[in-house]
Amino acid sequence: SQASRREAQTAASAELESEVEPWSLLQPLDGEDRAGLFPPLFKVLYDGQGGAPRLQPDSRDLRYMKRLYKAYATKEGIPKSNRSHVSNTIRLFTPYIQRKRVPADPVTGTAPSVDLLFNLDRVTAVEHLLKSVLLYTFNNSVSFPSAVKCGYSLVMNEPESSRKARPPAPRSFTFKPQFEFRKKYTWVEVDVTTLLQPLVASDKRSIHMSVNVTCVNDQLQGPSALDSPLKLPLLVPPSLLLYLNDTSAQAYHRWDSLHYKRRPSQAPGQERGLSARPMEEEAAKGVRSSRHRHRR
Amino acid sequence: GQAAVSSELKKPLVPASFNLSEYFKQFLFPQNECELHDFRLSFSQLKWDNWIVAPQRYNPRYCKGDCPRAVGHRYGSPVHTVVQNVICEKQLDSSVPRPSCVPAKYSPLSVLTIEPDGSIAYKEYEDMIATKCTCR
Repeated sequence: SQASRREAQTAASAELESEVEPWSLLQPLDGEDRAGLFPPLFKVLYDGQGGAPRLQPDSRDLRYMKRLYKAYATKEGIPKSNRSHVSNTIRLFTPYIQRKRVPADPVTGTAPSVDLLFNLDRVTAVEHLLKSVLLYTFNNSVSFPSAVKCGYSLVMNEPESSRKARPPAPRSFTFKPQFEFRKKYTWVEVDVTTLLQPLVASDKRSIHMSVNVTCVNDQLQGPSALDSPLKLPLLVPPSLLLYLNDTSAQAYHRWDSLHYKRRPSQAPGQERGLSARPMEEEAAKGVRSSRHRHRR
Repeated sequence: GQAAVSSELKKPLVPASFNLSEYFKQFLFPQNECELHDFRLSFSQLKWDNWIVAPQRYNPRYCKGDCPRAVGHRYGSPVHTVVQNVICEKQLDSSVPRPSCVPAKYSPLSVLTIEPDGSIAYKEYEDMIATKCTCR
C-alpha cells in the first residue's frame, strides 16, 4: 500500500543519511561548483560557521579587485550589461615564492630578476581560460616621464619547458602611468595569454616563471635613450590575473543575452571579447555614455 | 426595443437590502496577494564579511502572498496552475495544496570573495536575486 511504500522509502533514506555527512547531500550531484558559493553556504547551513579561516590577500591586489568590481557590477551587485567581454570569473593570484637570482643593475636599468610561483588550485575544471595578464602595481612615489618603454623576458621554469630550453622571447610594452597619478596606485597589465594558455589548459596547478624587466625613457631617441636608463627599485613582482569563463550551471552566462543583442556586423569571435579592454577604458566608457545621455 | 429598454431602466440598480461597501470591496486590490518583497541583508550580519568583500549589501528579495483563485496572465502562470486550483477547490484530493507564490524570474549577482589560499575571485552567479513572482 501507499503507506508501507512510504515507510520503506523513509527507512532507506534514513539509512543512507546515517552513512554520509548530512550536508554533503545538498552538494550539486556532479560536484561542479567545488570553488563557488555553494560549499560555504551549505557549510553555514549545516554547522553555522562563517567558512574556513582564510589567508589575507595582498592589500594592493585587493584594492585592484575592488576597483574591478566597481567597474563590472552595480552598487546592488548586479553585473553591468555594457561590458564587452564575457568572462564571468576573474581570479587574481599573488606570487608565492620570490627568489632574486640577478640583482638590479642601475647602469642598464634592469630591475631585479624574480622567480615567481603561482598556485592555481582554485581554478576548477569548469573554468576555461580566456585571458591571462601579469599585473604590475606602482605607487606614485616613482617619478616617471610621460612614457617609458620596457622590455622583459619571461621564462617558464616548468620541467618540460626547461627540457626544451627554448630561448626566452623578448617582448616590449609601453607604460602610460600619467593617467593614474592622482590615485595612490598605478596598475599596468601585461598580456601573457599565449604563454600561459597551454599550461593552464593542461590543468597545471602551479606555474613557475622568472621575469627580467629593463626600462628606458621612451621619449629620448637613439643611444642617449640607452645611457639614461630608469631606476626601478619599486617594481614589485607582478600578480597573475586570469579572465576565465565558468561553464557550470550556477555561473551567469552572459552570452545568452548577448546572442539576442548581437549586431549583424560583428563577427562572433570578436564579441566574445578575447581582447578584453583594460579596466580604465571600461569605466571611462561607462562615464562617457552616461554623460551623453545626460546631455540629450 | 424602446419599450424593453424603458422597462429595464425602471428596475432598481441595487436591492435595498444590499451592503454597498461589501459590494465594492471585491473590486479593491486584495491586500496580501502574491508579490515580491525586499529583504536586505549585509554579509557582516552573517559574519561572512571576512570572505565576501563585495557587494556590501545583498537584497535577494522573496515572494509571499495568496494566490488568487482565477490565476490569469497577470502572473504568467501556466494552465496547470488553474487545474491545480480546481483539484484543490473541488477537494478531489486533499493532499493537493493550492498553488504557491514563488519567484518566476531572477537576476544574477557579482560576488568578490577571498579564497582560502588568499587569492581573490570575482564571480558572477546566476539566479541570485528574485525579480518577479508567479503562482504555480
